Amino acid sequence: LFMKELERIVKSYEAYRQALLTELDIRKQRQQWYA
Amino acid sequence: EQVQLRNNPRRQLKKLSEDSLTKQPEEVFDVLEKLGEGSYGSVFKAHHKETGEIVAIKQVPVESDLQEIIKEISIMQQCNSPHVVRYYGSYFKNSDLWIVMEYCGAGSVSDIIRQRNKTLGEDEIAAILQSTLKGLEYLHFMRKIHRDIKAGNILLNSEGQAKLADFGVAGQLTDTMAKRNTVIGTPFWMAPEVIQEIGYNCVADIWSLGITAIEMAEGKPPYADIHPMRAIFMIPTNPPPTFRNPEQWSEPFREFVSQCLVKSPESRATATQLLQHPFIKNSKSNSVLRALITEAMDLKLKKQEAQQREQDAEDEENSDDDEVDQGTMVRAGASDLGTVRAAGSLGSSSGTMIEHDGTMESQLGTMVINSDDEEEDAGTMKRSEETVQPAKPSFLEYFEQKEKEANKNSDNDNRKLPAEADMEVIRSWSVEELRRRLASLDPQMEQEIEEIRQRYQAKRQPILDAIEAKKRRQQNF
Repeated sequence: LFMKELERIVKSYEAYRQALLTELDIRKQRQQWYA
Repeated sequence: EQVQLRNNPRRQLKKLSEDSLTKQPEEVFDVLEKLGEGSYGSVFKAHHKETGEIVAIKQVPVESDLQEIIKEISIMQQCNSPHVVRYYGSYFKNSDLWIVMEYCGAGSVSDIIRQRNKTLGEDEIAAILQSTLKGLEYLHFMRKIHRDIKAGNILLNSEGQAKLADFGVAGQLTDTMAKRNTVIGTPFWMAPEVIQEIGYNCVADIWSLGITAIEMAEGKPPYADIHPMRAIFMIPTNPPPTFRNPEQWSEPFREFVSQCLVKSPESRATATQLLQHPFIKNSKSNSVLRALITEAMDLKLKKQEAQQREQDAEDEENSDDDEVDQGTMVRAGASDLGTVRAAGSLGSSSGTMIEHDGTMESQLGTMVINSDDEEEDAGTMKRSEETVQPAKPSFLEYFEQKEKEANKNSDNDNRKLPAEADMEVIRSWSVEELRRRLASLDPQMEQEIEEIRQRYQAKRQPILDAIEAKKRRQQNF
């Protein structure tokens, strides 16, 4: 149960992290493009 | 970059299914041979029955420092790179935690050197360094520091692709804490700024990579013949180490190593910059490693057969000796040097001294001076500017490819993505806000993990106490 809970937490954070990283990357690439 | 995509295995286990994770591990895997004994458990080779794939299973006693194991799992789980060992899932089995990971058939680079009793050539070193740099570039982009880069923690799969392993002491940088202060790692590979406790960032791994390059070329890191504690004093004081016989090595290789071994971290090259270095750019494909891997695997097999014969002969002998591995996922022999850990932490194997080639080499556990918690309070740490990456990093291309693949078979991907409404909110944030949120993710996650750990511990404790009381009563009878 602990591992399941742990996995759920890590998974949700990981998904959130990926979303933030992707968005940051898009912004960076956009900035480079306009530069 | 092209090679990275092309070499991606055809049919790869991505994650264990929910169904697999609810079963007993023996139902899901056939445990094969023992690969090694780490400082906190054993690693076995196993066969995943459903896919036929071979995996590595690390079995860790649950009474170990769970926080550190969670950290290792969490870091591996956050990584999605062909140059970082993959994490598939975990099980609880009796009193052990089984951590299922990617299997790297050729073992660690230091195992290969030892098995063949031969150091590596420049072509081989360049190929390994290229993969390792891609792994580091990815890791550093995620603002994570490995902190224990050495040949023993670089694993090769049977195709010659190098992968970073052993994240037991890895760290996360955040925007509020752009430098870390914990003295961590294996003495001979540690960067001067790590030893000096003046704060360090991702380029500390680059110093260790430079030492690893010398290790691959000469068989051991600089200062390996002197006591590690003395080396710790010499690294910050002396000029950067070089090759014993520099004339034996090509100019590009020497230049590459000198760019890694720059004492001032501000002037040290980043992983992205080093990927553009001629020594790496002109490196041959992983196929140069094929002969070496085949030879090492053959030798390993022969050794195992010989050992088996010996064991059959003297059935009595139990091979569980005092030799301690240093957290490498594949068995490392006595000549490997241990990561330094604080006494009381997982690898509290400090102090074992072993005789090697007539010199004393200390088997120290992972050294941790100043815990990361303390660093949170260090208000004087200033944010270090990350280097601007000139070219698009290879892992971004890899991501794009992965995203395309994910879109194609989205029903197979069981990873939950934030809801579209959340994505809308994310898109509305400024870059600063995004960075701030990203930086606060890890402390938040750690806090949440700690809370559930305490909750479960509170539930577990009365049961454990009851078992203990029952045991004592039985003993009294």
